[in-house]
Amino acid sequence: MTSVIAVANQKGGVAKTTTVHTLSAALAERGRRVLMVDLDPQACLTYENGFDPDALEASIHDVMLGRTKLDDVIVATGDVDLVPSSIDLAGSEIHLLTKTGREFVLGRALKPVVDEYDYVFIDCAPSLGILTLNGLTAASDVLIPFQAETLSHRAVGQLLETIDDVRVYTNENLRVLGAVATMYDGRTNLGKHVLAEVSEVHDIEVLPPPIPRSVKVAEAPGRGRSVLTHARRSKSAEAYRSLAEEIERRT
Amino acid sequence: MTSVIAVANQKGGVAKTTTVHTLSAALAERGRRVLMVDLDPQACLTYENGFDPDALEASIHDVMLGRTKLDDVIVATGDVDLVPSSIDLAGSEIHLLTKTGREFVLGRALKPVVDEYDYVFIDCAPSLGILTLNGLTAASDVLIPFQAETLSHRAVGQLLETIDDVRVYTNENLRVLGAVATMYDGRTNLGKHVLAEVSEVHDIEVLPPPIPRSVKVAEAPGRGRSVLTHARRSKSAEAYRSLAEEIERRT
Ligand SMILES: Nc1ncnc2c1ncn2[C@@H]1O[C@H](COP(=O)(O)OP(=O)(O)OP(=O)(O)O)[C@@H](O)[C@H]1O
Ligand SMILES: Nc1ncnc2c1ncn2[C@@H]1O[C@H](COP(=O)(O)OP(=O)(O)OP(=O)(O)O)[C@@H](O)[C@H]1O
Ligand SMILES: [Mg+2]
Ligand SMILES: [Mg+2]
Repeated sequence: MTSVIAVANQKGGVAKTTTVHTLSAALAERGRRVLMVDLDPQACLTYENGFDPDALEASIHDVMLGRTKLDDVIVATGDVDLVPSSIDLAGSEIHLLTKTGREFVLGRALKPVVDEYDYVFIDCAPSLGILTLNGLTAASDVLIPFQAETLSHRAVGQLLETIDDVRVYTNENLRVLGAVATMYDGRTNLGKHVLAEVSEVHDIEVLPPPIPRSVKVAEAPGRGRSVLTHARRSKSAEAYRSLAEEIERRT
Repeated sequence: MTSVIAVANQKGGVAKTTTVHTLSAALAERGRRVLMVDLDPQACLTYENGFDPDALEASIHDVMLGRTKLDDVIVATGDVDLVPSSIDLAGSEIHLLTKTGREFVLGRALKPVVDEYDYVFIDCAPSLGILTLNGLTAASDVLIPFQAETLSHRAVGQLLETIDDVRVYTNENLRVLGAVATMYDGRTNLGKHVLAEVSEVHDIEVLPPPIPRSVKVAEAPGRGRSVLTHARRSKSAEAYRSLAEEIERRT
């Protein structure tokens, strides 16, 4: 049974892309077959995996417009597969805005390939627009990376409201797998306080472990890798591996 | 002569909102009259200044729809004025998409009030959509906060291309005031390297000083203040004050 996990948070820069990239690599290390879907017109996941989004022949954009099958745009990157994105995807958002069944496009496109994988991760843009709604509608689970800082609450709350709407209108079986504390600085009271608060206030689970802030993670994209290969034994790499284990236990 | 400064970077979480909030406070400390415009439907700037975006009678959304004059939605927050935002603003983006003259709405709305201020700061969302285009079209200057990490290059490059388009089509006098290194960790080679590279590769100035990463800045929103009052003498507060001085010198 494939787990399709939308990784979402409309707040910018909370390590959605980093989490998709690293968890996918960690699950592939454990022998799982993984597909990553870059659902952000800024295409950071695509770029981090060594592809030039502006030089692609085809991307998720063509799939969302119904011009191409998903199978034809998938590329291999290390031990993981990727559906790449490009800035053209911004055009899909505009195109889909007024179309009937607009939230179901990605889910339908994924259907023919989903059984070839154990995990499909969807990297969402920092927005709750129609692309992210497609991600949430196509998913079996949502994973919510958040920065343990003051503004996290509001974003998590808004996202959970959107998830409730999705459950009513377009995907009744969508489950919140949990939240992940990213770029975590455990030395500060702020970090510990917000971490505890997010699970209390929003009644969701914060999956263990938190991912520590580390320059090793920040350096990895520049080397075209995830932190798992850039800094194999670092605390952040090990944390992402434990998190992958935790996710396997729950899916 | 009022400086209207759009603070923009489509990459998420690079301290756009923090920079607008703190620079505005720093310039007000120096006796300047400052207006902040929250141009993000996520309304973080509004929330950080102690307003509940969901409880506002009117916001920038009503102004963008032509229902209200800007003067009627401005609120005072400490020594600075604010045009608050709310999630309704996402509706403006959809509404304006197909309207003629859609990039000029904010600029026209600002015109009657602009002379009452020395500085107007526009806090842009992490996107290059029609709201941000309104911000860039209404502005005399663009300030580009960036995180000195690997993905900064690409975002800065895309933004500069957008600015070139704006200069051709909707605002020929738009000037790039410069970039600001935010959440800067000067102890890492990555930070120093990316800082140098951004100005070389993109031929823009990185305004001194970089703003150091500090938990004091992260804590401030939870206290409903900027770091200037939350941690008056901290390195980050002093850095934002120096940056405000630098901006005054150049505007
Ligand atoms: N644990 C960590 N330690 C240090 N830096 C990190 C960590 N996780 C992510 N980063 C860095 O933080 C920045 C933001 O991360 P990322 O791009 O994954 O966030 P995002 O939520 O996908 O952003 P966006 O909202 O723009 O899509 C990147 O430069 C990334 O390398
Ligand atoms: N110098 C700093 N040191 C530590 N934390 C910081 C610093 N500057 C900003 N932050 C924190 O980083 C997070 C992101 O900052 P902010 O919301 O200002 O970014 P943004 O670019 O406006 O994000 P978005 O793209 O979502 O609008 C916030 O929690 C903020 O408090
Ligand atoms: Mg991302
Ligand atoms: Mg912001």
